[in-house]
Amino acid sequence: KVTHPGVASGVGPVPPPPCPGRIRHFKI
Amino acid sequence: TPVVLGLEERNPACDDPETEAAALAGVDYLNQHVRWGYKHVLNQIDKVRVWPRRPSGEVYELEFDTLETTCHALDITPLANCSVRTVTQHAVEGDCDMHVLKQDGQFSVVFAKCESTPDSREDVRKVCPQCPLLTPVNNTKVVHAANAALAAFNAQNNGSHFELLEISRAQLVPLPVSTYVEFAVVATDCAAADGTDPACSGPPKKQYGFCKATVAEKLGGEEVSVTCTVFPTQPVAPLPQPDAASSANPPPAADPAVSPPSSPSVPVDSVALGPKRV
Repeated sequence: KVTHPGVASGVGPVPPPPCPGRIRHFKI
Repeated sequence: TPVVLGLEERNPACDDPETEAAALAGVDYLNQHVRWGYKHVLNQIDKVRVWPRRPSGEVYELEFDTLETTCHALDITPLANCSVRTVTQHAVEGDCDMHVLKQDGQFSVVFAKCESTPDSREDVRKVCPQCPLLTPVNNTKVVHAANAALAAFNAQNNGSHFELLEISRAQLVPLPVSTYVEFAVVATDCAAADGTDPACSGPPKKQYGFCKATVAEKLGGEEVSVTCTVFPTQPVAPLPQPDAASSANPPPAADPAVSPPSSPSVPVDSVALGPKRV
């Protein structure tokens, strides 16, 4: 019986890196 | 030592709501305890680690950046209503290390160390080539401008006589040639008209104000423009101590009137509160 190899789920939303967090105003 | 299950450190994301809540508690603590300079807002959380604490609770070990607002530290304006100082005004950044204990759903700061540094001259110049840059607050022109502005304010003020508490920031403006200065003042027990009375050198009341002034150089003299905001009198309570504070590490004075004088240079300030470790 032939089965297809598993297919990657595709490009989903990339989670943000855990740190550092977002810049709320501006970076100096 | 056998490993105790459930007592490992955690590494939540910097934008995790719990991390943000801990960092905001740290910013609140900073603004409640700094008695000179300006209030700061949270800008970016750089690192976070969470340690279990015996017998209960967790300690958030945080590193985060803040930005200076236009509200003076003694200003009673809620932080949410304070504007972040822009790059063109020569922004100042704060860099904080804090340990924040979360216990029974409540945050409390057990260690805090923050340092602030102004943006580089080059960065300001890139955005605004003509903008005046921060000038050391002990600059002769700056000190003169603050004193002249305060004298002008006292001369026009029918209420209390105010004394200079600190010069908070200053800029030398090239055109028109002038000095811009922001400074904090404190009211004495004397009426403005009694400013030369020796009795006026007594301990000041706890009424503070904040002034913005421009002293322009003119032919044969100078032109002083000053606006002061006097804050409502606030009860002066002793500063709460961090949980594990020891007498070997006293916090800064609670009384702004006896706090350190103005920084001798560009306002690069730091405050270290409480013990080094939890």
